[in-house]
Amino acid sequence: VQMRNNPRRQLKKLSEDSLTKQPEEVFDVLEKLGEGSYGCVFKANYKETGEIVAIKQVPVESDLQEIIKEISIMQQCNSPHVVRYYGSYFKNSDLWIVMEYCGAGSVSDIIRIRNKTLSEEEIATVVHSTLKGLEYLHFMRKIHRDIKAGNILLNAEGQAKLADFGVAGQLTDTMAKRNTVIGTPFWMAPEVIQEIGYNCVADIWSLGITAIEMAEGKPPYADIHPMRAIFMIPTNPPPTFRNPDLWSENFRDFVSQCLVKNPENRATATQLLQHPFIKSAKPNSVLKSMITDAMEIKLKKQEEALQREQEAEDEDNSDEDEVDQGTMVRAGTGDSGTIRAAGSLARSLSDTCRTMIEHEDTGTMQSQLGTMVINSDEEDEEECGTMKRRDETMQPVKPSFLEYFEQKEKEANIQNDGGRKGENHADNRKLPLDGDLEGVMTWSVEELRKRLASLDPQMEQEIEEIRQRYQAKRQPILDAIQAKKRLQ
Amino acid sequence: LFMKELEHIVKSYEAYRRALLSEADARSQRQQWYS
Repeated sequence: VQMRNNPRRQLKKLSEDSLTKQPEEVFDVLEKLGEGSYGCVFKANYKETGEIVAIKQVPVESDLQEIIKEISIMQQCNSPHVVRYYGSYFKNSDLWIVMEYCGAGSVSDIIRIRNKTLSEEEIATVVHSTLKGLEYLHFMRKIHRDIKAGNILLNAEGQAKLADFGVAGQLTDTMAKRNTVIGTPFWMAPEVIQEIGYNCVADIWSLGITAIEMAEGKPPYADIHPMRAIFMIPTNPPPTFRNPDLWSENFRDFVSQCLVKNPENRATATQLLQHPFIKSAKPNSVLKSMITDAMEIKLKKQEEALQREQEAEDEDNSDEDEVDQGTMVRAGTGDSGTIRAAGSLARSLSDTCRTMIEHEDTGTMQSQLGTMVINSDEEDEEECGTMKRRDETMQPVKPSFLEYFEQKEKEANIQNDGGRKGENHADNRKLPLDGDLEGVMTWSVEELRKRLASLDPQMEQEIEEIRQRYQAKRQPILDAIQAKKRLQ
Repeated sequence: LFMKELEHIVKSYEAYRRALLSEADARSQRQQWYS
């Protein structure tokens, strides 16, 4: 309401006077907007002018280097398409970063709240503003490195703004620094994954993925384990829409121009602003109904949560939890955080949204079957010939591939004492060693499917184990560094 | 080192997944033929 009362007021910077006071004297913290990997974001009222701001509260023990980088980049930017930075405070053990408030939240937040993906018209408008932000950022020789729907915020007027510069970098960064940064896997450009050096157009790839995300609710490969996706993105051809027929030629062409694997041939933000898909984008007002809808649902959820809370006479904390569920905007820039957010979004959407159709196993299975059909062409011809000859006796001959498999099955059964032993043997280990796959031959289709379904959780568990192992190795070194810093 | 181990794990699972899929595929082809 306050925002609507002062639509023209635009806070530039906090006054000197405000910056010297305690933050709670300057702001009224109103509600929690979301939680990132390094802190919480709150909505607050700037008492001096009555304007609404967003405050990110970051514990000082977090990676301050990243936070300082984020502040520094926001501070250098002065664009209506980039979230503005107003000032910071130290309060107890927290750093308060005061930023521009975008009332509608992130685009991924809107998708999640409404349980509905964006229309092509809405996407064009959001992408248009995003491209303006990227054009500005790239002009300033900065790369965002984590472009995705979760980092594109919309204000109440429908203006899209780039946010979350936690992993952004200046082009003068050293190669070593660039290699240490990991964005969010599903949105990452192939050259970023391959660590072969990259420039601003890496953001353009991520924008193409984001356009698909806005259209389909999740980025390509979202159903696949992020670690697998990391190996698939540089290897596979550029991703496309799941159902291209649903989208206009202009939109498909725009996305294909973003998703060019060779960065040298990829269009720049300035070039893409001239693309017919963007040139024909409608003004921000087309987003109004979507934003109003999302805000109403959000408000309703908050009211319901409050009501439930009152009814149950819960503890104070439960209010925060409920509000959190409804308004959680985005995960932070942390790698694991963003992976989890994407996963949960994909899961929640796949349960309910019409556009979510694919399941990994069936998808992969289908593509595999397709390949097999092509490969079996020669065999089919051969078998047809044979069948014709045997037609006289009305006894079709068994195809040679069946004989081949049955023979292999027999061999496997002999080796594994009827197959039972092989099955037990395989059960006792997580994954057969390279080339040791004879157990596979003896399992039923049901068993094969079960094992396929359990592969990802198994892999995640193994990854978690080695992560913990390395964390244990890393910790004493980190402790020593910390101790030295304290001494200094 | 961590990334190398990670890559090894992912690649091993990838190979195993391919083997399972190709076997499941062969089985369904056989089933189709018999039916």
